Amino acid sequence: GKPQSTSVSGAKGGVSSNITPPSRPVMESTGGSYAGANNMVNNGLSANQNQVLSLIRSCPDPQGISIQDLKQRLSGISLGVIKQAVEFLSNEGHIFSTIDEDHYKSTDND
Amino acid sequence: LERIARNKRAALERLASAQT
Repeated sequence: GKPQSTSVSGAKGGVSSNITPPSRPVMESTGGSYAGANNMVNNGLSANQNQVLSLIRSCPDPQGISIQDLKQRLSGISLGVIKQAVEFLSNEGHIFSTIDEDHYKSTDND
Repeated sequence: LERIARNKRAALERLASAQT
């Protein structure tokens, strides 16, 4: 008889690789770094609409600001353009008419 | 004035639906 030695070593080197991926940079296009560019759209509104909206926001009166007031303060913008902006902002829900169709107040300033 | 409150409510609803 011949001696036989059989040795089986079943040791697997188990290395689990759980690598968490680094946080991906998300493309955000909220161009808010530079305020002051006049023809730059900020939130989907044109420059005129933004001016009208900020003026209406800045008015503390409960009955809002009149279109005549808007025209006086936005002397560079014609009344037709102001009315268009007001109508657009009203349709979007940013502003609403108060005592009559000539006075407007903003919704997000409460 | 009721008209103001009513218009404001309607405007807020428009704003909410526009922002979805």
